[in-house]
Amino acid sequence: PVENKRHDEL
Amino acid sequence: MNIFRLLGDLSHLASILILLQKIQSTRSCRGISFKTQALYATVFITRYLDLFYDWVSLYNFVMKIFFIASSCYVLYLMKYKYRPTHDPSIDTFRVEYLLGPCAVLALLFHYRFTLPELLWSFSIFLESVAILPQLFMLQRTGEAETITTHYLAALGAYRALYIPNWIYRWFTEDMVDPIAVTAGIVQTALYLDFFYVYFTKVLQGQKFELPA
Repeated sequence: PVENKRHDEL
Repeated sequence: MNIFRLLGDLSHLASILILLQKIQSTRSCRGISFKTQALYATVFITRYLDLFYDWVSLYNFVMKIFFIASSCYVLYLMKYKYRPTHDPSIDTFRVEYLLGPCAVLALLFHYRFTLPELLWSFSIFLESVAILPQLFMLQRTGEAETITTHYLAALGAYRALYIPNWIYRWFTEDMVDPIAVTAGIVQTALYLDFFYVYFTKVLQGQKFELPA
């Protein structure tokens, strides 16, 4: 879900 | 982390090392677009603000620091150390035409209406088109040093490898990031022309030359 998404990519 | 993303990141890392190698070995930044490099520095600085408040992993942290530091270092080399070798008269792409629309897109498409998230979106859109001044310059001069084409190929490979990474994550983690995926596909598509010439000429041992 968008709400919990973390930007873990570079 | 999956193999596609790891190879993509390593390819990105390699592209920067090739670029630095090109500048140091030829003692020149001829053929490199300062505008594209400045856009990349902007991309990294606006995207990696989360360095200050969000811990992902040591890998993630080190890579972010490296990308910010190396992009600033390249700008320094181009602007000061090898300044006379940079010819602004062929680096004429109007970056306003990229910055403005990317800012508008970030206002329209983002995950949260907060400053870091807006800047993150902006950086994703900007990265997708940041190579345009460089490709425009290539188009104008019609040729490139072989090492410069290796730099561009490694950069393009990094983007291309992120696509199977997203497909893999969609299946294994049920994760989809529509903003990054859309921008990433656009970004990869911009390299298709370049890749065609790279595979048919440079990898066959010929010089990178565009048909007149």
